[in-house]
Amino acid sequence: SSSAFPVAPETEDKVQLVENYLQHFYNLETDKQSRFKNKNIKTVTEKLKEMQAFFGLKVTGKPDVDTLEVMKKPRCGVPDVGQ
Amino acid sequence: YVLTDGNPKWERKNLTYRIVNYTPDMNQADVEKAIQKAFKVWSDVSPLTFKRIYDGNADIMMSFETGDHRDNSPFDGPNGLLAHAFQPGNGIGGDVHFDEEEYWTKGSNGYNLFFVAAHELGHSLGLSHSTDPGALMYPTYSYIEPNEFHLPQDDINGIQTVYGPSDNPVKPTGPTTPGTCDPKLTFDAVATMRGELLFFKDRYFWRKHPQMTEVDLNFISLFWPNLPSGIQAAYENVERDQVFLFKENKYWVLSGYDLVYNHPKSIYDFGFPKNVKRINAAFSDENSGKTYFFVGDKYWRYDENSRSMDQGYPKKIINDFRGIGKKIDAAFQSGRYIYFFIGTRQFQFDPNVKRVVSVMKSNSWFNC
Repeated sequence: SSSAFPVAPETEDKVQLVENYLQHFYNLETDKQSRFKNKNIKTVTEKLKEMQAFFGLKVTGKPDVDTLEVMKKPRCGVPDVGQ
Repeated sequence: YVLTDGNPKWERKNLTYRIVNYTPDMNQADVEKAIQKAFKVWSDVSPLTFKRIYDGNADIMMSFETGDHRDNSPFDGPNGLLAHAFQPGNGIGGDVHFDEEEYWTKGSNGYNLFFVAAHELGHSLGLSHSTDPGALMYPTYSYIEPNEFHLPQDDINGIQTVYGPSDNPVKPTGPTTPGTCDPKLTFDAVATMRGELLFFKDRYFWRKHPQMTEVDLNFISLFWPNLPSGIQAAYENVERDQVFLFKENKYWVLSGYDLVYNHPKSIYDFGFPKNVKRINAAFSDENSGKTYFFVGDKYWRYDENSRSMDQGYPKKIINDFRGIGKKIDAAFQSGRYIYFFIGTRQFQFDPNVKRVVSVMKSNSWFNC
């Protein structure tokens, strides 16, 4: 059986963690807010790069181990960018 | 530092605050003291003053809230989001909310209320999150012993950009964050730990894992709240999986990653004479079980098995480590080489041929 389906829960969790984090702190638009879904996907990569640059991480645009570790750290609820 | 979009600020210098409610985690006096100390962090370095009022509407209302508390920014239960605050302005402007579902304390366990309050007040006064990992306005939580806390220079610069300097004739200054690739970077101590390298500097340490190009900068206190800043020497006893850390005439022991309790202890336990006040550097030779301590221009050799200092020491460093001067900052052994750090330079010493075989920048391990 293909390991790609169903998506491993952990991967789903990771996607959720990243999207929630970027929506909350980096103005990632949610599906409801963005008019074109593929734009949204591009935005995730861009926002992820923005977050990685902010924290001085390697800017990969990918949710690597270091990036996820920072996202799991307890922190202030005020967004890092914008209002 | 980063100013909040639109540069909102309070037009008055004399502001008021009110503690609307309390957390059952701490007694009220400790909550009040923590918050008062948090305001003092900012009033010490700016012309702002903060007066506590006990009823009615203060400029900065401080409260403990749970989950969705009707400000469009719900809290999320334990950990995660700890608190938030609103930029200067009327109504909710300037207000600070703490997530009541966190465990709030005045110490290192749970989340230190003073530290979080001081951070949120930065927002209340018009600052956003800083990208400086050592700044108070850095977004993630890190514990700092409140009595050792000094507002970092980055935050002082930020608040004084908004409100101008304090009336204090003595210009307040704060600690700066060492740059990983700063060519002038020097180290206080270096040690191996379970295959990694730890580089100590002021209240920070870098962790360098051999397989990873990245190094990451951490507060010492985030991992080991009871360790002081300014570690002066460190070495690993690989066999016993312990790291020894020295400051002045005291030492602490990490067993694995955990600080062993009932420390610090006295360095005279090792057999140093009383005229030795501090250790400059140390490394331990895993093969021979001998540990070398460097003090000024002399060194001692300690036998880890008999747990006693070898006879015939101290000796002159220069006689046995040719090319290595005095007052070594740090040292560690890796493979056949000993690495000595003196200022911005690192000397790779080969004990088999008894000479320095290479000189590098101190931060050459950081892949700058």
